[in-house]
Amino acid sequence: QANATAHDEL
Amino acid sequence: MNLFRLCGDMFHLLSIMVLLLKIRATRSCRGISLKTQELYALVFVCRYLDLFYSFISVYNSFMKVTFLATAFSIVRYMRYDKVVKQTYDREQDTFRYVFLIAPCLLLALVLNHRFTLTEVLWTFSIYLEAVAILPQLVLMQRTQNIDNLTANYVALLGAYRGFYILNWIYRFATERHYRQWIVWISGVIQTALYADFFFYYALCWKANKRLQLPA
Repeated sequence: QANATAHDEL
Repeated sequence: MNLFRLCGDMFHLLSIMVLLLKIRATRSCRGISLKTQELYALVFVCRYLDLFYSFISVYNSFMKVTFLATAFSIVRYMRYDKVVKQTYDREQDTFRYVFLIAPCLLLALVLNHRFTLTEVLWTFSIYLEAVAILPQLVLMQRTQNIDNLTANYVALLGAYRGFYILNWIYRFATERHYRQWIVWISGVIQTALYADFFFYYALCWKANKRLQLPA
């Protein structure tokens, strides 16, 4: 999940 | 969620509130670029499509809906409100959408994490947000008397960007899998665009003068 973290920002 | 990100989000929210209050209280949108506001509305629509299929937290969903609603409210005032729309600097706000949207769309099609519709639109929104302030900065350069609310609006947006960068540095240091080069590079470019503005903002603030950007 390379980009899962960026999607939790606004 | 860390303190830097919370501060960033609050500055973002505050900037939008300042702008909405300015428009509602003074019945004027003088000095505000409709192009920038419409680009932000487009950014939010493309990025927050995930409201329909993913849930992260009540806070996230609430903020997303708030950003969407306020962005469209500002655009509605500037385009359709009988009084407010007459104060819009139409002749000065000449930046062409296509110069910003086309390169961002092309870049999002080429540089993305996954080639799916929602992921490409998300990436497009990240790139577009980085440059969406440009019409506003150009408009301010052309307007001689920038009112304090407009200056504060842009300064608050800049503060939001600054805190997001601190948030990424913090997450980079504390989270094992935080390698977000697309977000990083766009974010740094976006914040750099404000550097020039902040320089003059600080100068005028120190001298206790109204903000004036050099031509």
